[in-house]
Amino acid sequence: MNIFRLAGDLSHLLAIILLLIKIWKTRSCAGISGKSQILFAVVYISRYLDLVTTFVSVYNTVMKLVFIVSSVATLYMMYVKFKATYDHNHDSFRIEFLLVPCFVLALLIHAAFTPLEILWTFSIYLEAVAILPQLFLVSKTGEAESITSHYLFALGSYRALYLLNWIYRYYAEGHYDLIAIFAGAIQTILYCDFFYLYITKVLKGKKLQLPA
Amino acid sequence: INAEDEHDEL
Repeated sequence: MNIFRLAGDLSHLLAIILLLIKIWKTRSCAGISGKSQILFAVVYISRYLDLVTTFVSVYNTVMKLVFIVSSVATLYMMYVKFKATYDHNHDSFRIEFLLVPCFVLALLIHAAFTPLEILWTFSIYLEAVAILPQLFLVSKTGEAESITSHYLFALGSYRALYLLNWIYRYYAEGHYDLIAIFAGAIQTILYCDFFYLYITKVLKGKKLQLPA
Repeated sequence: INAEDEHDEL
């Protein structure tokens, strides 16, 4: 464990908590893409199946359980409890166009051809693009509530911090995993446009408005 | 530990 990875995990946890607070407090999931939340649930479940096979540490196990439970809870709130506030019309990204290519790519490029490793690789590729429906929704509605933009900033920062963690681990431990690094780089790049808007607008107290 | 054998990251 290193400071970059810990900061990344805490940023990730913060993002998930911010999202739950936003939906619970406003009793609405307006502005949130249910499609992205479905993809995140698939990412965590397919990645953390090793919960039942390998024990890494208490921290590792607890965080995995928190991510799985919170993503399922978010889906429940969006598709059941506050279903009436879900923006079906704008949240129209075809996630099968992300799920299928990521799975095919995992079958082609992976570290080992075992079920757990293929699913882990699939979840790494899927996580890189899982935010696309959310960014697509924000671009269609042209704006985002400030707490939603804080959620996105924390979520984008988590994998950016993981990039620093991988640089650190390469030089400190000689450890690297190219699949995670490439996917993490793409994932972070997808947030760049949003990071720019967040820093130039939201941090100045303005609402996040995308140029029409 | 070979990274691929055990993914110790979240």
